[in-house]
Amino acid sequence: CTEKFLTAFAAIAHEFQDLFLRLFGGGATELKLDDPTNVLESGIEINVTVPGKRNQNLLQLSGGERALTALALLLAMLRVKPSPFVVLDEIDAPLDEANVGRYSEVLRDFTRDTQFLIITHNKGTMEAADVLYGVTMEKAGVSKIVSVRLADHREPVGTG
Amino acid sequence: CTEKFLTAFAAIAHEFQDLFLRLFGGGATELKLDDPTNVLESGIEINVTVPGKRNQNLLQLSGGERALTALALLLAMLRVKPSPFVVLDEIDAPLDEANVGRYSEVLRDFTRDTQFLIITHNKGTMEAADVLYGVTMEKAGVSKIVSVRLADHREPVGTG
Amino acid sequence: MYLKRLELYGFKTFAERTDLEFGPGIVAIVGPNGSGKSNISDAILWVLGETAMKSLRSAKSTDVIFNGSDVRKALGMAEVHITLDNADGALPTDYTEVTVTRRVFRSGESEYLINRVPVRLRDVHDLFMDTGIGKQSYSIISQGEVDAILSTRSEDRRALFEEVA
Amino acid sequence: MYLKRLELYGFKTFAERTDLEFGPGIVAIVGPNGSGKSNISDAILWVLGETAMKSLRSAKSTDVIFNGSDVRKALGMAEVHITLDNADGALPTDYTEVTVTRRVFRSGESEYLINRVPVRLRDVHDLFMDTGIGKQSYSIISQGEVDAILSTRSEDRRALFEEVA
Ligand SMILES: Nc1ncnc2c1ncn2[C@@H]1O[C@H](COP(=O)(O)OP(=O)(O)OP(=O)(O)O)[C@@H](O)[C@H]1O
Ligand SMILES: Nc1ncnc2c1ncn2[C@@H]1O[C@H](COP(=O)(O)OP(=O)(O)OP(=O)(O)O)[C@@H](O)[C@H]1O
Ligand SMILES: [Mg+2]
Ligand SMILES: [Mg+2]
Repeated sequence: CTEKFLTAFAAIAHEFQDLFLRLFGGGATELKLDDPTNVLESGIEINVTVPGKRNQNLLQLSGGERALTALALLLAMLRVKPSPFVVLDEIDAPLDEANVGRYSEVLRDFTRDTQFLIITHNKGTMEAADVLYGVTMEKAGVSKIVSVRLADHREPVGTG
Repeated sequence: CTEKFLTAFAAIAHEFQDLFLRLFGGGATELKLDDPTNVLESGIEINVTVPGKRNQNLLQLSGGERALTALALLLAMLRVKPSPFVVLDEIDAPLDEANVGRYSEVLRDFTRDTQFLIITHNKGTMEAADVLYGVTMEKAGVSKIVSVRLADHREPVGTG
Repeated sequence: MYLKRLELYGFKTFAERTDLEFGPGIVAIVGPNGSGKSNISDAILWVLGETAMKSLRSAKSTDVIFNGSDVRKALGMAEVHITLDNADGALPTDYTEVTVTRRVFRSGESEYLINRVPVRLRDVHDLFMDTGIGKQSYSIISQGEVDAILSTRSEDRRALFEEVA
Repeated sequence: MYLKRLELYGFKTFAERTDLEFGPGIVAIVGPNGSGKSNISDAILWVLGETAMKSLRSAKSTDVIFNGSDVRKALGMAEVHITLDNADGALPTDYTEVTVTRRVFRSGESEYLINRVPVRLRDVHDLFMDTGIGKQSYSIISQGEVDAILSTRSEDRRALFEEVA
């Protein structure tokens, strides 16, 4: 068990560094066990440095930096143990335009093994999607799916 | 003390209803003391109904509905006890385009008594502002204020 | 294995039978505030066997049943079907397509089915064990939850890493 | 009374002396992720006497001092001045303009000044008592905090209402 955990931990730490570099364009990460002598119960510490800045305590990160760091960790886990589909509900809400672009670019790399269902209000993310489902309430309080756009013809079909 | 609290409570409840109607275009609100026999220690219950829907438990509200409900309560308190300035840090992040419009319209009504400093990534909110301050990092890790746009001439000054 | 279809009927705001087909790649779900987007994500979490009501923004198990609106009466049942393509045999069953169904009635009674055969909740959990789907926390990130990965205490983060191991 | 000016020097990412002038109406603060927008809101909370480091995304009092970057060395002090117009006499002092200053040094020592006169933190709190500014929770809403107003337990909500009473 210890063996298995340590192997997975090391693999996640490696992928986390790679994905953090992709999302931030630089910087460094470190995943550490709080108590390496007690592998099966120890907590996990996360340290990151955003490019250009000094070592930061996770608390000091900005809203957007936190969202990208959490995304890098999630995707690192996905690399080590892929999941057939992933649902992400408005994780792009704190991101500025440039980071929305990086976010959708990096997700694209994962689409060979994983389907993504992305809930968003962000135009940049919508443009990066292959299919767009619109949800609306034509009758009060009742949800209805109204339109499907396929990437090849960019015009939404029947958004009426 | 009890007297003062009950008067303020009733005033907030009244304003909350008014502002909720403005932000949602309908619906109903209720602020109740959990234990009316013990005014000075009782907790406060908040019930709202979004237009078109049945009575909802606060838990069921959507991300955007929660943000607008919290905003209505904040502004209700501001009406009862005005503050010379208010800082709002990305409270428009969960809102769709239509609600961003309502949010900035309602804020406009408060500008006679209150200055607002609004941190945002949302173009709709930026357009509603009188002055725009840009913050950037020309030198790594060091913040700099780069531009001020005055509402009368919409072009940002010296955004270089 | 991939997600082919999701059908909702009576689940939260989906008072009418609603069918969503999925293909490979990135599917974006968009719409105004309160229209029902996060309810779709809740429906997936629920049909895969989630029992913690708090993760479904609910207080009790029947809160997921459509409780009426100005134009429609409340319903007596909520039902969700999720269909997965299993041509690659990733799920421990011989079927090339697997549909999991979950129902809850006003009485509080629940039903689970795999390919229309009634099963227990345990069987649904066993079906998805170690496949990367289901209750595991890094495949369904609810609204506002992404930050929780960083802000939990270092002991809580462990559980996330253990799911990968 | 209104906010006229904010000056930061050595506070978080504001390593260089930075001056923001304010007028009536709505001022929007915009910029890329991590550029320093929320640090401005933290600076206002701090200069008005906030002592709970958690509300400033800090662990200890000296965390607000610029701790260096690739191009600049760490500084030894953080300083913020806030200037309010008091022509309407809302603040309990005869000055028509009031500037509150707060400083913290690497040693952990703090200084507070009102119109350049050294005072105690208590004096800053007394100055703003009942004026609608300062630590009161509904006038400064930090990033991600707006939801807390609805999600706190009903007893915690009370504190918010009491500030208005
Ligand atoms: N059992 C139920 N019956 C009827 N309506 C319900 C039920 N449960 C939740 N709702 C309603 O669903 C709505 C929330 O939907 P949801 O959270 O999916 O919105 P959303 O599209 O994600 O919006 P946002 O963009 O604001 O996040 C609420 O208005 C809530 O009252
Ligand atoms: N004492 C300090 N010295 C140097 N840098 C600091 C200090 N304290 C915080 N920072 C840095 O400030 C940055 C965060 O700034 P801030 O939260 O203001 O960003 P923001 O503009 O609000 O971004 P977002 O749009 O993502 O919310 C972090 O990168 C953090 O490392
Ligand atoms: Mg939602
Ligand atoms: Mg911020």
